[in-house]
Amino acid sequence: QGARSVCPSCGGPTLAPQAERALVLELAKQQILEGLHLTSRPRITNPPTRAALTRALRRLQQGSVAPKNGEEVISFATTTDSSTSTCSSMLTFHLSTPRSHHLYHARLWLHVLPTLPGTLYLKIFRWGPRRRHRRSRALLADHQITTPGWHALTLPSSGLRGEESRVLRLQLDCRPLEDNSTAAGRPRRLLDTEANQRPFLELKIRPNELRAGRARRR
Amino acid sequence: TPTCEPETPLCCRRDHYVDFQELGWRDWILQPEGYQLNYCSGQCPSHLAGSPGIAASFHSAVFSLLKANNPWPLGTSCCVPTARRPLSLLYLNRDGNVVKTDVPDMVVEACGCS
Repeated sequence: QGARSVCPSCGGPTLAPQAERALVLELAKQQILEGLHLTSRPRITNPPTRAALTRALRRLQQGSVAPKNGEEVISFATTTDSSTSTCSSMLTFHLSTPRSHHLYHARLWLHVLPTLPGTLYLKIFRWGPRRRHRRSRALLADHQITTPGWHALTLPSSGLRGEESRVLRLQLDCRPLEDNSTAAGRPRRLLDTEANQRPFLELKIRPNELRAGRARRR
Repeated sequence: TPTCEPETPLCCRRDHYVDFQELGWRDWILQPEGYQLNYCSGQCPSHLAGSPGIAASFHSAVFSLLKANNPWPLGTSCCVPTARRPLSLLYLNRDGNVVKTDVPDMVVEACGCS
């Protein structure tokens, strides 16, 4: 407590500068966590690489505005078991959409390698949770890709909602329309699912209108 | 609103810039690098009560004179935020996903007497 001067607000002795700074930093922590509805800072187990992050943010930078009262989420595929076929992969995402929010926009970003032989016909399935040792899969979307590079494939947000599980599994089933890759012997990989060109989901969520409306009325 | 000088006794805005590096949080808050944690402090004598922090108009000047000459103060008045803006944050959540969100009313821009 600095005995020299008096606090202009309460008339008590002012804090020493270091004590005031420590108090401000503590206040900042509380204010940020409260603003993000977190009880403590998140412990990141497997952060994306800087390069993957930079690429993803650069794609989304054009004109994307965080929805009012909502959030925009980028989720990188954490595991892909690219089977031996040309370009089928299983992508796994970990999402934790708060119950009071709902998902209204979803796009899957994929990087197609230059080895693309003509047009690629791509189907995207969602794998349901395991029930009685069986998993069901539902077709989410199908797209035709004719050029290599990054592609943003729109997914029906309704197809990604629901399920208590925080794990979302998407299976990519694709085949080149003119399949001459086998003519050259071993099928070549067409989708880049490693390291910095990992596929990622771009999601937009906002508070449930119904609940928000009810809260407003109350 | 005047920014507080060390000896300013009247209601003003006290500015503090907080760098997330100083909190040790730069590993999960990606953007921005820090933010203004401002707060309001100072006294609100009766003739300032209800003033928006700036002499908004002739009306508020006259109103202040009336209050200053009123022998019966109208209760206490506090130095409170009168304008705030949201803070846009880009951070990593517990799943390692990147989240972009606007936190409303995070930065105090102006203070005034209630």
